This record gives sequence, structure tokens and C-alpha cells, in this order.
Amino acid sequence: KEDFVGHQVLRISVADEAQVQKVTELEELEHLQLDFWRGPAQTGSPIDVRVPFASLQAVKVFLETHGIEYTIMIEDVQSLLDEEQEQMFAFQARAAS
Amino acid sequence: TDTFNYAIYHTLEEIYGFIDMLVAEYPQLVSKLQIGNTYEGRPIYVLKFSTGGDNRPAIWIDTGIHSREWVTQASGVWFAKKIAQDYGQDAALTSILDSMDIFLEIVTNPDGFAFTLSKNRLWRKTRSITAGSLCVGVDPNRNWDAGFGLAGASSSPCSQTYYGKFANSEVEVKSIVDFVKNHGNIKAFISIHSYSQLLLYPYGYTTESAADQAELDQLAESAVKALSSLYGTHFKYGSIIDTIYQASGSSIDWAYNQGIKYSYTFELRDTGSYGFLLPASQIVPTAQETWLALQTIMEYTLNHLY
Repeated sequence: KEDFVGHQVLRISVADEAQVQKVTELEELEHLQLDFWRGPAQTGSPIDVRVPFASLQAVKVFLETHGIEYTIMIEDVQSLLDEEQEQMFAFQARAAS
Repeated sequence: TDTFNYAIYHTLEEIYGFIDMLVAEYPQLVSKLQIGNTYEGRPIYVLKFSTGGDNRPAIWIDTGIHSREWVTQASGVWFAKKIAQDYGQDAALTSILDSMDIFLEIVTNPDGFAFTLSKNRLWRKTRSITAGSLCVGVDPNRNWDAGFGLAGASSSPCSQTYYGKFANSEVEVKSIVDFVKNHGNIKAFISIHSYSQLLLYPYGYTTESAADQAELDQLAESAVKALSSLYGTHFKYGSIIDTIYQASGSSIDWAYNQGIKYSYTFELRDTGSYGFLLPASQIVPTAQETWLALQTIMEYTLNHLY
């Protein structure tokens, strides 16, 4: 089962077309294993990207170097998944009993 | 199905079990069609809601084509119960079903959905194997024969938006294409995704405006207004390419080019910071508000048959 411990989802706010392009460059770097939840779109709409732990440092340095603003939308993806799983299994356990 | 828990996420087996229960409880109204089998051999089911007649004008609704967008399959389950229980109770829905059929495909990407439950919760694509590549799956919303392979999708099998070897290469897509073509009387085609609160209409693969752009835009405005009236959820609306980005090979572009005028894609909640991991507590509110928009589109279609 795929484990997402340490993966973060960054919410990137691009100010202009040049910044959209910069983020699009990131998308092409397959070794970073980025997963765009909301892809680069019209300026004004946020870009959400899941970043594996191993790529976090590089991506944050890249964004900060290019003055691209971001916030951490999800601190740790796995912890949200664990909550979701717990709820599903709790229901199934009740249903079984 | 009265005691089914609509406020949590369910497994594929539980959803298929729900479908069978609904058919058993409303045999005069609901039937289950199998339109094909997935790449891995799972059945692909579509619910048909019909009060009779032969090949009536119909409305197509699908959820879950991108498997990780769990709130959409969960909303599809809620819609199915809503349609069944409201027929004969709600005047608007009753008038729709007295003249039209509704087809609802709740799990449009069963292999992908099973994979999100077993191996990778964030899986989006199908699970077909691409010869010569280590990467698996095709984006089932880039595989339709509308601008297929153009900008707005990827030729790389490892990309989340990989368009596949050829249009309709994915049996999950081809099954719908064949069904819609064989039916020949679908008047509205609504594909439900998440997230980012958008109501989109053609086109995604070209900047050219749809011939019915003004009407589609006006109907989208009404639908979004109805949706927002319940909980104030803010939606934007417009053509795919103008509102988000260029996306080729999408289902609603194909449907529109087939002559299905009222073709829309919804992008449901998240309004906060959960993305695809929307808490189950938001399933029912999301389904309820979306239903108001769906009803607006269905009523308009009924009153503007073509």
C-alpha cells in the first residue's frame, strides 16, 4: 500500500503568467514525482501540488528563489488518510456487528 | 437503502451492494444495466431510472471517472437514492421522469477506485498496462475522441494526464461511447469531478466557442445560483479552456460534438484545504447542493428538448 508519510500539499499562488510558466517547468521534472491536484491554470486560481517528502526541500527552495508564494495546505497527507481509513473501518466494524 | 449510511465513504463492494438494494426496492423505476467490463474484468454498471416509454430522451450523469475524487462516487450514491425516493413526491423530478430517462454511472472507473481502496488512495487513472512502459494507467478524461492527443494532455504514460495509445483505448471510456451512441437520444451529458467548485462546459481542446455558448453559459449561471443558495458554496462557471486550462480528449467535448447540447463537467468541493481528502462529513452537504444544480439543468433540458 502506497505510503504518504511526510508528503505535503502546497498551495501555490502565482502572481502572473511568468510564475505560471515557472511552476509548469516544475511539472515537467518527473524525478520530483509531483502530483498536481489542481494544475497550473488561470492566474488567480491556486495551484495545489502534492510533494513527496524527498522533494520537499528542492521544491520549496525553487519557489522561494523565484519569489513564488505558497502555503502548506496539508502538513502530512498520510495523517489525513489514516483518519479517513479509521472512519471507514469503524463503520464497517459496526455494520458487521 | 433508507438505513444506508450516505455520510461516509464506502468500498466498491458496498456501492455495488447499494445498487442492487435500490433496484430491489424500486423495481418499477430503477434497473441496473451492465455496459461492459473494465480492463481488469470488473463489471461496469449504469443505473437506469425510467417510468416507461421506449428510448425516451435521456440525461446521462457519471461520477468517479477520476477514481480518487471520492466525494463524487459518494454523491452519486446519494443522487441515486434521491431520484428513487423523490419520484412521485417532488413535482419537478416527477415531471422530468414522466418524460425522460436518467442514466447514472456511479463508479465510472472501477479498477481505479478499487486501487484507491487497496493500494493507492490518490490514484486517478485507469489501471491498463501500457506496453513498453513501467507506468500504468490512462487518464480517462483525456481519452475521448475530441481533440484527442492535442495540447492539454500528455503523451507520457507516467503522466497523470496521459491520453493513451488512441482515442477510446480505455474500455471504461469505450463502454460509455458505445452506450451513448447506441441510445442515440441523450440530451444532456453531465460528468462529475472534484475538486475546485467549477461548472464547466465545452470546449477544453480549443479556444473556439461552442455554438451554444450563450445558452450554456446562461444555464450554468442559473445552476450555480441554485447550488450556492443552499450553503453559499461559491462556484465559478465557464468553458473549460477559459476557466481553467486547455484539456484535450475530455468527455463533455466529445458529447457536445455528438450533438448533446447540454454537456457539463462539475468540479465539486473542497472549499477548504482537504483537496481530494474531503472529510466524509461534507459528503451529504456537497451532494445536496450539487443536486439543486443538477435539477436546474435537467428541468431546463426537459423544457428545451431539441
